[in-house]
Amino acid sequence: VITGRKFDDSLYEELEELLLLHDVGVEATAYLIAELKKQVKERKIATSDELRHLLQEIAGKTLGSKQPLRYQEDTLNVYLVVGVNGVGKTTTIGKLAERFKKGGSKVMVAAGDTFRAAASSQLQIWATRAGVALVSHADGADPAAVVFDALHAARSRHIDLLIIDTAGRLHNKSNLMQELGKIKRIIDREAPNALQEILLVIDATTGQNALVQAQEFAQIVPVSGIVLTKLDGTAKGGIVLAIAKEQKIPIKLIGIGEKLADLRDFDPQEFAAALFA
Amino acid sequence: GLGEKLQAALKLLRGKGKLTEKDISLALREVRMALLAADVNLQVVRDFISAIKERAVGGEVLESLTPGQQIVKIVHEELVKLLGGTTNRLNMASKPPTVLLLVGLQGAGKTTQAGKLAQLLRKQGKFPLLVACDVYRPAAILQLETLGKKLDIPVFSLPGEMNVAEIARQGKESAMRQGRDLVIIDTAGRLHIDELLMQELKDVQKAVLPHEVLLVVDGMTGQDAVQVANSFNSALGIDGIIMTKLDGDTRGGAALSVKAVTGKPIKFIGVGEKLDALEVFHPDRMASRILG
Ligand SMILES: Nc1nc2c(ncn2[C@@H]2O[C@H](COP(=O)(O)OP(=O)(O)OP(=O)(O)O)[C@@H](O)[C@H]2O)c(=O)[nH]1
Ligand SMILES: Nc1nc2c(ncn2[C@@H]2O[C@H](COP(=O)(O)OP(=O)(O)OP(=O)(O)O)[C@@H](O)[C@H]2O)c(=O)[nH]1
Ligand SMILES: [Mg+2]
Ligand SMILES: [Mg+2]
Repeated sequence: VITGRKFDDSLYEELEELLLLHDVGVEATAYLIAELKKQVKERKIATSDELRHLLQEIAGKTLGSKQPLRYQEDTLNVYLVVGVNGVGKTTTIGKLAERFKKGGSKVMVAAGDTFRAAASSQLQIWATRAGVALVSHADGADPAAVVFDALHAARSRHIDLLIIDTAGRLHNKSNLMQELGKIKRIIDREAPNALQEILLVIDATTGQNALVQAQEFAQIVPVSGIVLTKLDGTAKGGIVLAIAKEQKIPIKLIGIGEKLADLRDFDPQEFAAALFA
Repeated sequence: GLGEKLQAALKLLRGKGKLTEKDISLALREVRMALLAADVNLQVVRDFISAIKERAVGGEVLESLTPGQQIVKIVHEELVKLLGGTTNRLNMASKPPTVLLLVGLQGAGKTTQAGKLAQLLRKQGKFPLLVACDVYRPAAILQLETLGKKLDIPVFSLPGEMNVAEIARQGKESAMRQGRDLVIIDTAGRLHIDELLMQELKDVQKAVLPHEVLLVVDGMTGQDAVQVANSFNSALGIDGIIMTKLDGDTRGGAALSVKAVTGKPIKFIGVGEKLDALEVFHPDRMASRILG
């Protein structure tokens, strides 16, 4: 428990533990504590309250400034949603469709997961709930074909935002990662003037593997933002500090539940505060 | 790997002559970091390090020509002991049907593992029925039905029924009427801190008296694995654990965390999305994986 008392080295250990318990990881934790000690000297920090506040400030700075989703009026916007299995891609797409539909945009979603059982039915239900159009093919179809059709349908129907769902895939499966590269190339080719966001969805309960996920997905496609889901649980998702530091990919959104409204913009200050709450 | 790191660390220390206990303590910091980097829970790491310290500062290390490798050998052996040690066979009912209840966080892999278990146990001579108790997730029942169709194994569901314990109860009765000796119940993903949904599981448990409550845990889970395992175990008393998505490159330290904190055996691991991708858990393989 940190209060306004003067502190000693044991407080650094306490804070180090807190960071490790929140999945910040060994390296990023070492960096933050080293930075903390350095600034404590420079800024003559004396009480434990100030120390805690300083660490929060350093964590916030590491996360960078608030970076909203990119969206441009009067053009086709394409969001490609990717990530490993079960992290919340399909549900997040439902939430995004809801947000933009409510904001007055013409939204369409594409059922790019043609592999997993009932994947397109699941997205269909979200599309209906959000009141947006859906493009899907039969199970087992080529995902590239779905994406191709969706891009053309989006253009002909003057869609403002097309959100593409993809099958969960582990980043160490090279054939699946290559498939993702192919989907990206189709978007580039069929909608060269579209604004693109490639959103990597990461589950807040994930440990150090999330950093590897960010590294590997970013090698295949230009990941432009991260969605951190399931923050309504007890996991804090501290791994995003390591991702921000190492990969410099902005965290743009957080998932805080299973309903359409459970999506928030990522606020680095709020997140840093929650880490040390 | 860890062996080399330890050798290097100890070489530095040993430069000044015979290794001391203090030197070993410093070397154990390397082990601590390796386990943390593998997602083993901090408290579990602490307990583990203090448990092996006695062996690590004993003669087998201090007198060894390769103390670093010796420490790794001890760590590996102790990890295997911790991860294994209990039988990981499924408890079958003396009077059928055997009821298996799959529980866990959202997206852990319960529905897929339900299908895999159905296929595996049918291969072992069982006559299974799958029961769809996820009434919340869009197309959850269809997902399980699709898997059942693939396997030609029936799926019991009560579309529109929101009382999950009732679905489970009727599913079990249906199995008994059909002479099926195995009931596998898939449930909705839920947060361990969601009191209403945890109560729902208790109601299901009361209604069907499962022979195995299996906690399904995503193999890439981090420090939170301890909270989750503890909560599910306190609420239901789990009988076993299934770690999923171990076909990925996650180190899988969560396996050690959940085993250490619940004492319950890890029975299976999921190693792919296909319905045949289920393996029996091997402590020695997991120990090697965690140590990287
Ligand atoms: N508590 C909580 N659950 C979530 C959140 N986002 C998604 N989920 C749940 O996580 C589970 C998986 O969500 P999906 O949207 O199917 O995940 P996915 O990444 O599309 O999964 P695959 O397509 O199978 O790879 C579902 O039960 C969702 O309701 C969140 O922010 N909080
Ligand atoms: N690579 C891999 N993927 C898996 C494994 N087990 C399940 N999956 C995938 O993980 C995702 C989630 O699996 P589900 O079975 O829907 O998970 P769930 O726990 O039932 O999800 P909820 O019902 O939403 O809580 C799907 O994409 C599955 O195909 C596994 O062992 N390896
Ligand atoms: Mg999906
Ligand atoms: Mg499920």
